[in-house]
Amino acid sequence: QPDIIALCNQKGGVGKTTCALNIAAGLTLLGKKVLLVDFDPQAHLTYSLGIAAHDLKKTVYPVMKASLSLADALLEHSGMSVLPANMTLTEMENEQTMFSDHEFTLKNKLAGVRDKDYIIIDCPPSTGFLTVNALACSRDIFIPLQMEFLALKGMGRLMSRIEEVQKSFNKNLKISGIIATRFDSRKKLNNAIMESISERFGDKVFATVIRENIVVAEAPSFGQTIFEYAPKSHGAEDFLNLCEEIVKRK
Amino acid sequence: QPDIIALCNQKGGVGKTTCALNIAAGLTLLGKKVLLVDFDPQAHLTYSLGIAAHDLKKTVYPVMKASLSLADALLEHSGMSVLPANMTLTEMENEQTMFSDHEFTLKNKLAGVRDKDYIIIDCPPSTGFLTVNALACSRDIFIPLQMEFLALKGMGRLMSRIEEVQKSFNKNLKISGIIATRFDSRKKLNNAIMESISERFGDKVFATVIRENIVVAEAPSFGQTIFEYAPKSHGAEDFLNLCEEIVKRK
Ligand SMILES: Nc1ncnc2c1ncn2[C@@H]1O[C@H](COP(=O)(O)OP(=O)(O)OP(=O)(O)O)[C@@H](O)[C@H]1O
Ligand SMILES: Nc1ncnc2c1ncn2[C@@H]1O[C@H](COP(=O)(O)OP(=O)(O)OP(=O)(O)O)[C@@H](O)[C@H]1O
Ligand SMILES: [Mg+2]
Ligand SMILES: [Mg+2]
Repeated sequence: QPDIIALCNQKGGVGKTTCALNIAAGLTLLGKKVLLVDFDPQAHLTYSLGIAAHDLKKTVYPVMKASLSLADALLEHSGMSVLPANMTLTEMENEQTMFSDHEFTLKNKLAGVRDKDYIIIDCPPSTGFLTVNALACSRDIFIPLQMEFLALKGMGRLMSRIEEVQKSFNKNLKISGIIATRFDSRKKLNNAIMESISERFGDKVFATVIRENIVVAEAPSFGQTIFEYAPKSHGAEDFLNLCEEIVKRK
Repeated sequence: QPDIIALCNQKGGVGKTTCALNIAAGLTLLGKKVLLVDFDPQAHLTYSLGIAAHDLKKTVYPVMKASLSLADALLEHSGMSVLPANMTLTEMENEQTMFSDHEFTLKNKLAGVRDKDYIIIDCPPSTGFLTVNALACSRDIFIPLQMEFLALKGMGRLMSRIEEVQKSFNKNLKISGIIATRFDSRKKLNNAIMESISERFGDKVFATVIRENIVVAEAPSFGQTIFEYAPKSHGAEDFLNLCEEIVKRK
């Protein structure tokens, strides 16, 4: 059974997409078989791999509606299987009641995946229906956090949503990891907030911190993972170390 | 009639809240009377002013439901009137059909505001019902953009949503300004994307660029505007210049 990991945080721009993509790529480098699911109608993960999301007919939405098989929607990219998204996925949020499985739609569609070690799901910046679907089928939640003031504020809300899903739908669900992203050790603010987060969440916080590194933001313009674009960079080093930590934690 | 300005961008973390707050504060410094509306259930604007959003009973949501008058919900802060938010605003997105005014609810509730020069509305990272309400009553839209790859990708979607609202509900609506945020002139990526944006949007792009400046991210931890927290900083300078540009454009 693949380990299913959701990248969640309703705060915008904290690095969910960047982490989903580069963690999937790093695990692939470590020899794991990975399925990467774009579960955000804005499709940034899909675009970041150089795929023209708006032109696609075969995406995660028709798979959710059961008008397309998962296998037919998959694209192979950088050694990973990718289930792409585009704006049509918004319909899933709008038509919640039309999905008889409701919160278990994604879970049911992923249930048939046997030949993968990991399924990585990128979530939108909200705690709504799509994120709940991702939480209902995940075993692990990774929360990317930018160490700034509003990061702390948002955590309470996210925790409650995770607890709700845990009680109602998914006893296995746990917050497995908090990932410090875009970290700049010269910034007092980053260090101060990191301290509060470590105090509060202890060993849930990954020892590996993803440092601010411009090549991480450049790679998507070339449709490349950090390992393809800048294999010797701090960005590549940090993501590979994070993946080694992830694999060890199992 | 106040000039109503919405800060919109469905991409997360681009600086909507930071711009809403500091533009409102800068206009206030220039002698204007400002009403600042937090229209995001995550209430980051409210928290950034040091207000414990989750403890409030009187917020924008009961005002929208007409169970509270606007005047009774207002808080005075840093010389501005603030209409705060909290998570209850999520109900407005969930109960769209219960609001008989639908897309004009916010417009109708703001219609009685006469004694202000500007109403500034902070939107969530989505193009959904709340953002549509803000677009339906605004005269100007300011789009904060972080000059990175995904900024360009998101613009198409946002443009379509704005056009839809313009045609169906609000002939006066125009994209009045694009604000380059978190700009670091040493980054090739920022300069390259800025060039594409300027080519495409010409004089809609404000001449003033808001530079990356750590004090801008620190100020909210103290519940202060940039002008209160670090009046001599580049952050304060940039936001004041931006406000002078905004006032001149009228
Ligand atoms: N370590 C890093 N160094 C430099 N830039 C980074 C880093 N991590 C992320 N970024 C950049 O920060 C921006 C926001 O990251 P990203 O899009 O992954 O966040 P997100 O949480 O998925 O956003 P959204 O809430 O919109 O889905 C992107 O332009 C990305 O390239
Ligand atoms: N010029 C700047 N310099 C440094 N930090 C900044 C600057 N502008 C914004 N930030 C920081 O970047 C982060 C994201 O900004 P902000 O919350 O305003 O974006 P947003 O678009 O409102 O996000 P969301 O989509 O979650 O509503 C915040 O921590 C903020 O303090
Ligand atoms: Mg994302
Ligand atoms: Mg915001």
